[in-house]
Amino acid sequence: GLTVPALVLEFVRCEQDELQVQNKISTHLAHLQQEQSPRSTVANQEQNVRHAAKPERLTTFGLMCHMADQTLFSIVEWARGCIFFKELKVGDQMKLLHNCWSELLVLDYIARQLHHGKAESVLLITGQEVTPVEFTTLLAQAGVTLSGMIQRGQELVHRLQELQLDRRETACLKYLILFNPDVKLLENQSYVENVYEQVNAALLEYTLCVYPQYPDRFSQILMRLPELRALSAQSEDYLCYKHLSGEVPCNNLLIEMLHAKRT
Amino acid sequence: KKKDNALLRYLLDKDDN
Repeated sequence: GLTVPALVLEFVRCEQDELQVQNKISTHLAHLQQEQSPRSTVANQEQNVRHAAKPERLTTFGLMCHMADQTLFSIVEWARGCIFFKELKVGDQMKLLHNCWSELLVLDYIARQLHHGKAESVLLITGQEVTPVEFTTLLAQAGVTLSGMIQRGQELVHRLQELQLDRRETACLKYLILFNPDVKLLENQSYVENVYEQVNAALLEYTLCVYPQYPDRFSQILMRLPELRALSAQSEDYLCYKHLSGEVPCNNLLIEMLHAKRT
Repeated sequence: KKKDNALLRYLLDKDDN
């Protein structure tokens, strides 16, 4: 019999119901698109005439931002329910999330593709599948920076696919990212460092116990974290640039997170 | 700066029910 470390089981237990998240976000985005649709209601039309302005149709990029924003809400919800995180004061919780929100967003995307298991298509958090043809079109329209980042993401997916990273390991990675011991000025610094060490130890124990034939699996997994961090940093820079040029829809958690790190 | 973090603080602080 295999003994999965209790901590790893606890991490899996704290995972959100994917279908619930999917329903919540797809409903939200459907409403949003309805609101933004040029001919949605008579009231809207009247308003448009009055303001003499065409309602702006949500661009693909704008839609992606809303999707990322909604994903962030679900990430915060997840963190709130996490073992260890609950014990921290809100100030420390905020500092940890400010530090890692984009890494958790990128990991969320990557993990979804990984467990989706279809190399040719991309699965969105809404449950929609982007077909290879649509994906190619999107890449062509995206511009060099964005398409480069998406491709970098796909490479990371492939690497983790080769490793066959499982769901329990994915859950551990989320904790390693959340409890980053490099975050400074925490009220409870030693607690965060201690949790990080505990998660590290649990993941090591898990890989040795479940995959004893691959003794370097643990380090192989950890080696992907700097790549993830680099990609998320690039995504943040890109979002900042888009935000400054007024292309990111406003009043949301995404922008608040962008500001928090830059100020 | 504080105003910038209002939404996150609210989300972390709010009661579950």
